[in-house]
Amino acid sequence: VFLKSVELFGFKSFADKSKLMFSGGISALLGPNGCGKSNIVDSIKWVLGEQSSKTLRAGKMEDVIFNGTEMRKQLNIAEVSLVISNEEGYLPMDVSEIALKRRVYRSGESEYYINNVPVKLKDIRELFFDTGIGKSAYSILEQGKIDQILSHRPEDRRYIFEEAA
Amino acid sequence: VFLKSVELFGFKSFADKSKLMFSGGISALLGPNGCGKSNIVDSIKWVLGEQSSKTLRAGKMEDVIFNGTEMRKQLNIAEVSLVISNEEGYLPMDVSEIALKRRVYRSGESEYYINNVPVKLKDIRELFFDTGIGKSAYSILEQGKIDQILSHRPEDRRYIFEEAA
Amino acid sequence: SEELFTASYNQIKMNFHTMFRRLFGGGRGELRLMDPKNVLTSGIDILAQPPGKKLERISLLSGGERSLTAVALLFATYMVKPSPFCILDEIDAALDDANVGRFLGLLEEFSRDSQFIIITHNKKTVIGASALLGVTMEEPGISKVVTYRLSDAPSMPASAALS
Amino acid sequence: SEELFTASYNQIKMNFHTMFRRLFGGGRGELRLMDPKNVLTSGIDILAQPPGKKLERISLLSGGERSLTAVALLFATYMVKPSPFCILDEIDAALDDANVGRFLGLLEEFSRDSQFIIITHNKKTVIGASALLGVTMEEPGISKVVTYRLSDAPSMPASAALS
Ligand SMILES: Nc1ncnc2c1ncn2[C@@H]1O[C@H](COP(=O)(O)OP(=O)(O)OP(=O)(O)O)[C@@H](O)[C@H]1O
Ligand SMILES: Nc1ncnc2c1ncn2[C@@H]1O[C@H](COP(=O)(O)OP(=O)(O)OP(=O)(O)O)[C@@H](O)[C@H]1O
Ligand SMILES: [Mg+2]
Ligand SMILES: [Mg+2]
Repeated sequence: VFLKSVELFGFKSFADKSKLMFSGGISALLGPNGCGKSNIVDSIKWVLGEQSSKTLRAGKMEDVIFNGTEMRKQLNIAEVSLVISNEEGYLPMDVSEIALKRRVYRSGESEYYINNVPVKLKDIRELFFDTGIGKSAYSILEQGKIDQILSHRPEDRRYIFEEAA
Repeated sequence: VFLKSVELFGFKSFADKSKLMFSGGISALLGPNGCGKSNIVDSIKWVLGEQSSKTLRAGKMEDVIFNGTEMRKQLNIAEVSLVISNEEGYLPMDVSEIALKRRVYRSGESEYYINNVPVKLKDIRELFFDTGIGKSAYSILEQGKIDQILSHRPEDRRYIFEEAA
Repeated sequence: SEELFTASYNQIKMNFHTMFRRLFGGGRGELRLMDPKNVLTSGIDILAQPPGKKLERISLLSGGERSLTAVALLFATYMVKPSPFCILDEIDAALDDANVGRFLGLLEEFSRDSQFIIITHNKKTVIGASALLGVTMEEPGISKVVTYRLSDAPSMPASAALS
Repeated sequence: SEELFTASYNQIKMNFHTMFRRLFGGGRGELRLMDPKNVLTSGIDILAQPPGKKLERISLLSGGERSLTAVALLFATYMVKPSPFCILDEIDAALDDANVGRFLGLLEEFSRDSQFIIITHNKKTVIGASALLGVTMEEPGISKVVTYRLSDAPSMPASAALS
């Protein structure tokens, strides 16, 4: 197992704290239209450091914070924690488990944590540098974006080959 | 019934003459991936006067002509005939049935016919003027193009309202 | 022409809300002129509020919710000016079973005024059709048409034709 | 770095052909450098030849053929450098039953080296999964997670979880 679990709180439609446990092999994520499946994919991209609100299907970055329903008020913080197993030493840290956390406030400011220690975005970037983890068209194929991996612009495709090199 | 039948000969993957009879109500078009279903939709758009090769998923207009397989040589002409019932007088012609035909040669030149009489593209345009027939996002929703009717650019959407006016 | 446009716009706006509620089983669909002073050149914004959620722009909707909203707008237009025919190429690809059911219910109603040709891989969608047309490629690269008319061959269930 | 790129490019090129044949049941998949003299800046063209057809650019392929070609390229890359995890969000939406079957066959093999999370509405795709995670919105607009672990509840068929 690589991704052990993801916990969302206040991220998009996940107003209440929710945790998903993943298994090795193939895990299927099921549910009706609009229930929040692709929001979970967005939350994993986000906690791995995604900076573009557009690829998170949001207008501006604060749009990822739960913005209320007819019965519930909007929240002012969104937080996602992702627990990664590092038993095979895939990532350059000498621990068997790495907990990543990201938090954003309505003010737009993001906070990042690795195993509960506050870090900067560049530390997250360094942790995953050159692994391709969380990158579109390599470890995540978003809904309706099949063309990303087959893209017309040849320079978009080189990404795949360099990732593997 | 409005569209009575369409006959394809040499159009995209329809190397042999093929005819589809449509019924009133709902007709379902079935078949495995890549067998030619969306090619039939392209053929209807084409015979109704479509001029953009890009919306026909072709590089240049001659790409709609059957370009051969491992066992068959390419052809040099593509021809599509569409029979439309005009019993309700929807179209400004005093006949109960209208047969449209379009032919294209490798040279790129198109020929148009209405009830076997050679006509110009502008005659086809006049026949369907202001009816919306064959227009994307009104009478044809292409595969994977749901966004066309919901398009981001507001000016694209006005089309729907003017069509109805 | 400004009156004509405004009349049909208001009509479609009302219909869109009705069609939206039927397809989503509740909620609200709204159209807004971006520049109400210049009706003839203004863009039109589409807002959707699935049941219980907040009203939002369509870019925030899920894949299935977008498809359903597009269908609502199409049918809203047909209530003002039905197209004599309509071709839908795999419009149900992103829909779950419950939404396919609601879509088919409406399709059935609109097929009284317009002729529909639908392309689908979804067995549920096929069952609503009154005629089946098959396309095969027994010879590689060469399309052939096979017609199974439902009315001619009641013994063949729609799903058999699919495999 | 030029050698490194060329080595992995040639490897992926070979794998792409193998994966393409497995997914399409034959035919040929080809990668071509658009500017072979400048390897490090050249674009890469993808050409596909479904069984019996002519070799052509991917823009001419059908919806389902494009999805399958994308999967072939993804798995070709994983043969050189597997990603520890992979999320596929409704990648099977355009595929017919036969192609879903071939896709699942390959997915099963690659799930030995990589963890896969797949989102789908297709009951056939679910059957291959070793764990099911459900998301519901019983309270409108509020997502909740329901876990049905297949290993915990063998009595519940995967398709029951879908409805
Ligand atoms: N910040 C937010 N606050 C509350 N709800 C949000 C927020 N951002 C998005 N949503 C809601 O999330 C829903 C979309 O969820 P998502 O795209 O995950 O659906 P899905 O399960 O993938 O559905 P489909 O099967 O149709 O693809 C939308 O209805 C939208 O209203
Ligand atoms: N000019 C041409 N000559 C021969 N074959 C062509 C030509 N143009 C397109 N094709 C073939 O038509 C096929 C695509 O057909 P089409 O898009 O209609 O499939 P489809 O039935 O809609 O499939 P799907 O279910 O995947 O959407 C391609 O495999 C392509 O090779
Ligand atoms: Mg989704
Ligand atoms: Mg198609």
